[in-house]
Amino acid sequence: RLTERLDAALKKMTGRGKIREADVDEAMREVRRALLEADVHFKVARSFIAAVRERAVGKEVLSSVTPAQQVVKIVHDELTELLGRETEGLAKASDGPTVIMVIGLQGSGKTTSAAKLALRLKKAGGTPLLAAADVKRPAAVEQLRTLGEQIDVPVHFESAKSKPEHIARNALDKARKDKHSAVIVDTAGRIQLDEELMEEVRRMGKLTKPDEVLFVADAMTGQEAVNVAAEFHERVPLTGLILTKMDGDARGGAALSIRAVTGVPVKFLAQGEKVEPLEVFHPDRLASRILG
Amino acid sequence: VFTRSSIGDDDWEELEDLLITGDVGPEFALDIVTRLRQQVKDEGIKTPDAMLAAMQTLLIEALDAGSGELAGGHGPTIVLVVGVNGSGKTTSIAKLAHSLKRAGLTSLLAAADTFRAGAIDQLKIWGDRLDQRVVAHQPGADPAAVVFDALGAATAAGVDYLIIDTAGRLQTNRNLMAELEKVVRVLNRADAGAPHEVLLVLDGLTGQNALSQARLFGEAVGVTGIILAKLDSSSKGGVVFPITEELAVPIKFVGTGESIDDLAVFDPTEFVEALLR
Ligand SMILES: Nc1nc2c(ncn2[C@@H]2O[C@H](COP(=O)(O)OP(=O)(O)OP(=O)(O)O)[C@@H](O)[C@H]2O)c(=O)[nH]1
Ligand SMILES: Nc1nc2c(ncn2[C@@H]2O[C@H](COP(=O)(O)OP(=O)(O)OP(=O)(O)O)[C@@H](O)[C@H]2O)c(=O)[nH]1
Ligand SMILES: [Mg+2]
Ligand SMILES: [Mg+2]
Repeated sequence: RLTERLDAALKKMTGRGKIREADVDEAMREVRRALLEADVHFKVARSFIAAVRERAVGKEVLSSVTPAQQVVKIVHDELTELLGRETEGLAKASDGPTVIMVIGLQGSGKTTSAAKLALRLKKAGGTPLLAAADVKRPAAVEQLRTLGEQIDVPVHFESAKSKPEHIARNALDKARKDKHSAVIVDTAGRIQLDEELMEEVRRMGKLTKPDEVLFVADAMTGQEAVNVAAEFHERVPLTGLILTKMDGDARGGAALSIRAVTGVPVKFLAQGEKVEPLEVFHPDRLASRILG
Repeated sequence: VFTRSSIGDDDWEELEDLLITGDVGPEFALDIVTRLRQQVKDEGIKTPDAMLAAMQTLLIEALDAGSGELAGGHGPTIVLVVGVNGSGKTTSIAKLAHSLKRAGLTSLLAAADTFRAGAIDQLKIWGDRLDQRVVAHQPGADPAAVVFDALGAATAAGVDYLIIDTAGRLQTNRNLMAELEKVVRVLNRADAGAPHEVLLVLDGLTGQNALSQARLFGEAVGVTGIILAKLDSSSKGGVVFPITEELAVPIKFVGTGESIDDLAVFDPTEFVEALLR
């Protein structure tokens, strides 16, 4: 555990005087290792360590806690701050249905998260409509329709020959006509290197003018999380991040990297396969998890 | 780093960073760079080209975990495919069946993911496209029952391969891992050698958690090979280094896209070259 590793690194420090540069060198190496093991991007880890070092060096060594506890608190506070404020929840359209788009890499959990978002809105008294705009993956439409049935939320779907942006547009028209409070568009997984598919998601954004564009990211994503998110953000500005599969033991450092580099706020944490409500993001809890 | 005329401390750090961006993890990156530095010193390696060659050799050797060949020659050869949610199992099974078909070998596919919405439909669509039979029950059925049924069907049909698709599960979920162990017991009882191959599908974009996946799936069902999917993405899949180092499981295949022929036999040389680019 990090506190134990820091105890060993800081055992030479006693409860007198100020924290010195040399004291924290080894401790910062331990923190860097913990962050990298948690999949925090190495550049984000580097600038984070620099910020912590600045906050720690010169501080009075407190007699009430061990030096390790003192450093951990500085690290934890800095990390919590970097992760951003608690989420304000989902945006709401000023008039007409709120449009929410979920995008991301293959298999990250978009379809399942789309259903969870629908459930959240329904429980809050809304009347959401799901849109099955993934016509590429075999049985993706069936998957969303089944989930829609499970939570009693209607799903707009069309034939596999329809273009995703038209499905989204038609779903929005239907939502307006039938007075749905929101339309949640599920999209096909895509990699940011695929020019055509990135263009497609940009066109979908232009056509539907979403109030929320949520990037669905797997909590276990490694170093590439930053490059992927940055490219998606460039194409169609992301308004929030959903971190999925948090019910496992992945530390979730990708969330810090994405937040630090793109500024996109973490909005929700998905904690399981069943269509249950999403967990609202708490920065201090995620900070503890990332530190391990 | 490999194009400089002399190597300084900053360059060694840069090399370590390069490996870390490839997801090899901080521990492996430090170890291998330390070993390379020692080798450069001992052998008096002077040129960047020679240093790059030495690094490549070290990395390729680190991936040596024995035969990468798919098991075969049993009647039928039983392949169990496992992994965490969304890693690429179902798609990889379709690709595997396709490449076996191209080699003149028949497969029967078992839709043992009876939990996830649309999972059975998804495999059935692939089966139709490949014209390979799929054995399935209704959603919610016991996966072990589907497997038992598929075993009988595969033996009766005399197919070369029975490939079993299972539900995604996080390696830390005790109940779901127990469900998988039960499937293995059903296979053991039918044929002492079965499953002949247990393939763990890892998402190439996964970071250090992949090591925990390989460990725990290995402990539960004995993984005999890895499919590293989604390597067409921008990630390098470097987590296979700590996995190979600790568990010595061979990487057998890589997934390079979403189409049926986007499956390749793992090539350590190509993999290492891509990592160092
Ligand atoms: N354990 C766990 N599994 C999840 C979670 N969210 C999604 N899943 C599972 O992850 C797998 C992939 O989820 P999908 O919703 O199909 O992912 P997707 O992003 O829509 O996939 P593509 O459309 O193929 O890109 C499924 O097995 C889901 O049940 C989660 O929070 N926890
Ligand atoms: N780009 C790319 N996408 C892939 C690859 N392999 C699978 N996918 C995609 O990843 C997503 C998930 O694939 P599945 O085959 O459904 O994954 P799974 O492990 O069976 O998922 P669950 O059964 O829900 O756990 C789909 O959108 C696939 O098309 C690959 O090699 N490259
Ligand atoms: Mg989907
Ligand atoms: Mg599957």
